[in-house]
Amino acid sequence: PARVLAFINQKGGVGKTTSCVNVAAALALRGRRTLLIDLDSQAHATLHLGAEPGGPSSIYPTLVEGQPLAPTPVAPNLDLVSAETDLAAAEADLASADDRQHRLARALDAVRHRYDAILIDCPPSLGLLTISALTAAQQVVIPMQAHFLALQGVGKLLETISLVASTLNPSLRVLGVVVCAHDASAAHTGEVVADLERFFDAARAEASPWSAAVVFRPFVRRNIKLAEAPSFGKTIFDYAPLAPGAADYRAVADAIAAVSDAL
Amino acid sequence: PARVLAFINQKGGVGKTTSCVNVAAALALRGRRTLLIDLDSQAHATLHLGAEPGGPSSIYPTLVEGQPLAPTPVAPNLDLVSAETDLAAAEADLASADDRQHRLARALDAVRHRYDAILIDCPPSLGLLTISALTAAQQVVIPMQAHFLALQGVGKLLETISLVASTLNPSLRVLGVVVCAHDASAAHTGEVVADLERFFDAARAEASPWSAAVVFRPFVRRNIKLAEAPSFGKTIFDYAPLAPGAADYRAVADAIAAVSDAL
Ligand SMILES: Nc1ncnc2c1ncn2[C@@H]1O[C@H](COP(=O)(O)OP(=O)(O)OP(=O)(O)O)[C@@H](O)[C@H]1O
Ligand SMILES: Nc1ncnc2c1ncn2[C@@H]1O[C@H](COP(=O)(O)OP(=O)(O)OP(=O)(O)O)[C@@H](O)[C@H]1O
Ligand SMILES: [Mg+2]
Ligand SMILES: [Mg+2]
Repeated sequence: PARVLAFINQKGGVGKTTSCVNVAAALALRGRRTLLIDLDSQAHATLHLGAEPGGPSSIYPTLVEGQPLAPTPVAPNLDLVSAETDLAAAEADLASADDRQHRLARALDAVRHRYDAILIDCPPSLGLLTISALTAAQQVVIPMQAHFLALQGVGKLLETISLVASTLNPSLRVLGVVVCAHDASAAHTGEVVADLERFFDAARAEASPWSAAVVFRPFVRRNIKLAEAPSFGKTIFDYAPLAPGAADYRAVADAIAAVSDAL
Repeated sequence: PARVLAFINQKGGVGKTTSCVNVAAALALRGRRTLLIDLDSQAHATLHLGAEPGGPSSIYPTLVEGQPLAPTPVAPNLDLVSAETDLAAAEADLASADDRQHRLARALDAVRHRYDAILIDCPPSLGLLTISALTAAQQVVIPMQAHFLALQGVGKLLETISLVASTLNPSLRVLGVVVCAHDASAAHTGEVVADLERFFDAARAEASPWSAAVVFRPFVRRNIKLAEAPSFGKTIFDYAPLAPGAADYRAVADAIAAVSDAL
């Protein structure tokens, strides 16, 4: 049965959707039956895969009425549960349900036997939708960009993960960090990555959710093709399969799969 | 007394903070007494200006307890009301107050005579903090990047602005769009800008809040110095005054000031 991987970072525009979509597509190309859950009311993962927000595969009825998931195929080995713009309202409706954090988890349990990997794309916040993803997931991937300010945000995210792990989901593990839109010539990027790796190394002996976390290689280089692909409703592998962005995400997906299988 | 300008876009990472901070700094350098309000619990505008989140200048007591604002000077002609990480909780507390959307507006009214311009940096959502900003502001600046998906987000934002204008704040005007991190070589950027301008032109004869909106020139080019500056706690004008990012934001600030004065 599938492991559930949540792609999370409360900072906006760091590469969550770009990573979730292209890693899912890469896993599908490797033959893994993959499900992508779009949990962001802006529905960019849905649009990125050339699908319509809302519709019969929308996650909204699952969250708000407890209906079963209705994934739709978008590519060989790749299914999608789409978002819709009413998800913002859903978060408010969900807030008044007793079992609110668990609805997504329960709905996913019913389909896990059909897939090898389930990936969840989260909005830029630590609100109820992201908490639902952390409750439903076994593993967390943190996309980020190598700037010093990004380290602060990761600290806050790990606090939240720690809280969910100790109260709602003891099996939660952080797989690691995907460095996105990497520009090797930018000041301090080397130091930021070194800081992160020192932090993870120091946690190796502990029993924290990130005690086996890594900074994934390769870093995903800034590549204009990755920015263009969503507007065409295509993953990088359909839009520009020879671009550096395709090579980087293929390799990152292999690395994530290896660690995911191992943990 | 100051006009209040809100920098808004629910999409993450498009350049709201980079624009709000550097436009505020440029206005201050032009001799306008400027106040920046950091309304994002991630406090990136606060950090970008080299200040500490929280502390005596925090906006939290204003929002949650109705206390007066306590701006702190961060540069000649530039004061800051800082954010703090508890703002996420503040949004929840605020939700139960009767006059919740108006608290920020009322607090700003008390200080407007001390400034020529008040700029508000908003989080990547259309929640209560952003609605408070739309209620308190006279004018809206929309930072965005020139991708097709960005147009969808702008459409949704204008719907929200229309709603606030018809229910809470009839004087609300959209000044226009700042095109951020522009890469002229990316596919479709020209078409995205043309689409936006056609849309605004079609609205000229209407009575909508965006009937005088423009796409500001120059576009702010992608410039690594703009991405590095926040990690040093400096605006572009202190960090790299000769960089293209400095020239672009100086010019954009002049354009925004001109339209702001005129409307
Ligand atoms: N490696 C890259 N090279 C070039 N552009 C990239 C790269 N990764 C992401 N981008 C672009 O950066 C922008 C933000 O990426 P993305 O939407 O994936 O971030 P996000 O974290 O999902 O944002 P949000 O917080 O709004 O959900 C998008 O326009 C995307 O196309
Ligand atoms: N013109 C530019 N050139 C290079 N990098 C830029 C440019 N504008 C913004 N950036 C970088 O892009 C990232 C996102 O910008 P910024 O934080 O201003 O967006 P935001 O809309 O405020 O994000 P959020 O939604 O999280 O509040 C930052 O790392 C910033 O330094
Ligand atoms: Mg996203
Ligand atoms: Mg910001």
